[in-house]
Amino acid sequence: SLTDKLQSIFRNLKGKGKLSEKDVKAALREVRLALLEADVNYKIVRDFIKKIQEKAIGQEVFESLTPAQQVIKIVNNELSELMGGTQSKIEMAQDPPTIILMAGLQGSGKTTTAGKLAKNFKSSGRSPLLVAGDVYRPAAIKQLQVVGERVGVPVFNMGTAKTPPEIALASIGHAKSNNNDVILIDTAGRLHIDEDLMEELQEIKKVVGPHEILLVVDAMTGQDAVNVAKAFNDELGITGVVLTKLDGDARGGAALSVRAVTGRPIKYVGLGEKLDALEVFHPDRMASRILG
Amino acid sequence: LVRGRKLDDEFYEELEDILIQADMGIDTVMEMVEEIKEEARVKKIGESEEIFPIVQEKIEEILLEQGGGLNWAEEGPTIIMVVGVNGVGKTTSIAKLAYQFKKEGKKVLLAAADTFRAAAIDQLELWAQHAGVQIIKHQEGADPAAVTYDAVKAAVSRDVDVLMVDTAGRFHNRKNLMEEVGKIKRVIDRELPNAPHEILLVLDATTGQNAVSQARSFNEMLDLTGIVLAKLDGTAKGGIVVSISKELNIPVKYIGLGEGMEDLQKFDSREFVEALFE
Ligand SMILES: Nc1nc2c(ncn2[C@@H]2O[C@H](COP(=O)(O)OP(=O)(O)OP(=O)(O)O)[C@@H](O)[C@H]2O)c(=O)[nH]1
Ligand SMILES: Nc1nc2c(ncn2[C@@H]2O[C@H](COP(=O)(O)OP(=O)(O)OP(=O)(O)O)[C@@H](O)[C@H]2O)c(=O)[nH]1
Ligand SMILES: [Mg+2]
Ligand SMILES: [Mg+2]
Repeated sequence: SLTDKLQSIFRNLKGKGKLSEKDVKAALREVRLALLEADVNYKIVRDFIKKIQEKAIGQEVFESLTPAQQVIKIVNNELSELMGGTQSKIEMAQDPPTIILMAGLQGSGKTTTAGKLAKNFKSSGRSPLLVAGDVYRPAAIKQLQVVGERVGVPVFNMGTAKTPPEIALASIGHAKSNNNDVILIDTAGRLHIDEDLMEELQEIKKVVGPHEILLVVDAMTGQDAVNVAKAFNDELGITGVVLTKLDGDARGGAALSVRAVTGRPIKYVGLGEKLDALEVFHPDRMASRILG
Repeated sequence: LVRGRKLDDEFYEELEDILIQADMGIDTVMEMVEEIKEEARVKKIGESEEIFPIVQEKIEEILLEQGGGLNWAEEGPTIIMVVGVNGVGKTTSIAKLAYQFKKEGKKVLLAAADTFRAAAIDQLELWAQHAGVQIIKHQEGADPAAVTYDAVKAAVSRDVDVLMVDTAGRFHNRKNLMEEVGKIKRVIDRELPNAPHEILLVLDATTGQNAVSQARSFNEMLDLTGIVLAKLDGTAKGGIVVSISKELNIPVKYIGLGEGMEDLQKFDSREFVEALFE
């Protein structure tokens, strides 16, 4: 583990004192490796290591800690702070319905997450509506309908003949006349470099004015996470992130990359295929997981 | 990075960055850059232009150590099992392969052995219709091994050339799910000698180092015969297959380049390596 590696680096540090530049640099070389192995983007790693170096050099080693533990503590605190610290739940709109737009790459978990959020809202007394905005993927509408059935939430769809912006717009009227106070719009997976499909999302945003735009990101995403997050944020303006498939054993460095490049909070994490497998994001737990 | 650069620490650091950015994994990258530095020293290379062919060669070497084609059955149907974690592109890759085989004049049968995920059977059924191939399916919630058994029986009795078995996405750290996929393999093996002839792991090209862990676990349980690298039409480079090739020697057989039935290509290591540097 990282702790063991750092312990061996600091084995020669006799007793207490200050963390020297040489010791900190040696330790941070190991931290850099750990972060890269965890899929944190290499540029983000570089900036992060620089920041830690400034903080750590010259620090007094605490009574109760070894120098290795001290460095880990600094890194862990910095990571947790970087990833948390802001509102991590979905805010209800002043005048309902609250409109939430799901966006992200193919297969990231949007449809399943929409179902999980719907179940969540229902159990907290809301009246959610799922909207089938994916008119491309074979059986996408059916998938959302089955999900809706499983969580006891209605699904609004207009088949595959209408465009997603049309469907999104029509869903608002439907929600109002059925007293739904939260609308969750599922969309097709798309590449951030697909101009037409990115424009489609911008069109949906323009016609319904979502209160939340959630970027759904697979926890096993590698270096590409920054490209995806930056593009979606630059072109759409996301308000939050959902990190899915955290029940796998990926270290999840994408979490740090996405947070660093967009500044947006990770609001929820997906922890399984079942529709109750959704949790609020815990930055400190994520930090330890990334560090390994 | 390219022309007339001095081969100093900064140059090699930038080379490392390019390879890391491609998801080649820090250990593989560090090892490779050390070898390149050594080769440059021994061959007295001073020009940065000459380094690139060396890098490309090294990566291609790792990727070419394996055979690329599919293992076709000597007689009777060829059985191909497709596995992988959730959402990587298994079902869509099967649709693409089905279409490809159909175009080659083969008689194709699909098995909807993902009986778990919402509308998974519907999804594969629509693809079967689209590609013009037959499908064996049970109801949702049925035993995947039972669907597979029926499909193998049907493949023989209908005298098909190739049967492809679609399985549910599953994480490799779920022991019961990995045992389920092992059971599916055993069912096929029991019914037909030498089958399944291919067990393909589908990997999402946007995946980072966890892909190595996925490959290891699925390989341990199933003895994989190949990899399909899907979603290579994005900006991710899929460098994970380099570490996987090095460590496990599993060949990449196909790449997915989009969401349509035609968006599949045979893996070409030269083109792959060239794309790494674009
Ligand atoms: N284990 C696990 N599986 C998940 C999680 N979230 C989604 N999945 C699975 O991942 C796969 C893809 O999920 P979808 O909800 O279909 O993903 P999507 O983003 O809607 O996909 P597209 O619409 O094709 O872009 C399915 O097999 C889901 O069951 C999670 O948190 N954990
Ligand atoms: N851009 C792109 N998208 C792809 C590719 N292959 C699959 N997809 C998309 O990725 C999403 C998931 O594909 P599926 O075939 O359902 O993946 P799966 O592995 O069967 O998913 P589960 O059965 O839920 O585990 C769909 O939206 C596909 O259209 C590819 O090569 N390129
Ligand atoms: Mg979907
Ligand atoms: Mg599937």
